[in-house]
Amino acid sequence: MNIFRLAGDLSHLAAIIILLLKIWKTRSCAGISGKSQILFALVFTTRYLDLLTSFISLYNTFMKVVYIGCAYATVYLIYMKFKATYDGNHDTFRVEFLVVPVGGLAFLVNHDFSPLEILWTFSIYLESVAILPQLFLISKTGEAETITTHYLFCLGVYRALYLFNWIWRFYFEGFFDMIAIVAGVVQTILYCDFFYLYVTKVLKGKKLSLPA
Amino acid sequence: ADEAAAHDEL
Repeated sequence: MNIFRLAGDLSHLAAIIILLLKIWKTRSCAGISGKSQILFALVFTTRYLDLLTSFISLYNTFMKVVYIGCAYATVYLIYMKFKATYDGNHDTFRVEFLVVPVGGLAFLVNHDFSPLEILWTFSIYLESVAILPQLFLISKTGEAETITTHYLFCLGVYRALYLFNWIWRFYFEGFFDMIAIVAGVVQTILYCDFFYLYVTKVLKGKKLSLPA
Repeated sequence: ADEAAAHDEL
């Protein structure tokens, strides 16, 4: 554990909590991609199956359970409790175009050809692109609520901090995981355009809206 | 190296 890893995990946690609170407080999931949230629930489910097979630390177990629980709670709020506010007409990204290639890649490029390891690899690849339906929704509507942009910022910062964590671990522990690193770089790059808009607009008190 | 022996990250 180093400071980048811890800060990354906390940023990830903050993102998840911000989204849950936004939906709960406003009683609305307008502007949120249910598809991205289903993908994240799938990511956590396939990655944290090792909760059942190996114990790493209390911290590790606690965070995994919280992430999974929050992911399903978010999906529940979007598709059940506040279904009437769900922006289905704009949430039209074809997720099969992500899940199928990512599934195929997980079979082909993995550390070990075993069910748990393939599912872990699948989750890493899928996480790197799971935000695309959300970004697609924002590009379609041309705007995002400020609280939604805070969510996205925390979520993007999380993986960026993990990149520093991996640099740290490579130098000080000789540890590296090429699959996680490559996917993490891809994931972070996908947020760059958004980071730019966040800094130039949201941080200056303006609403995030895209030119038509 | 012991590349990704156990996945200790989240």
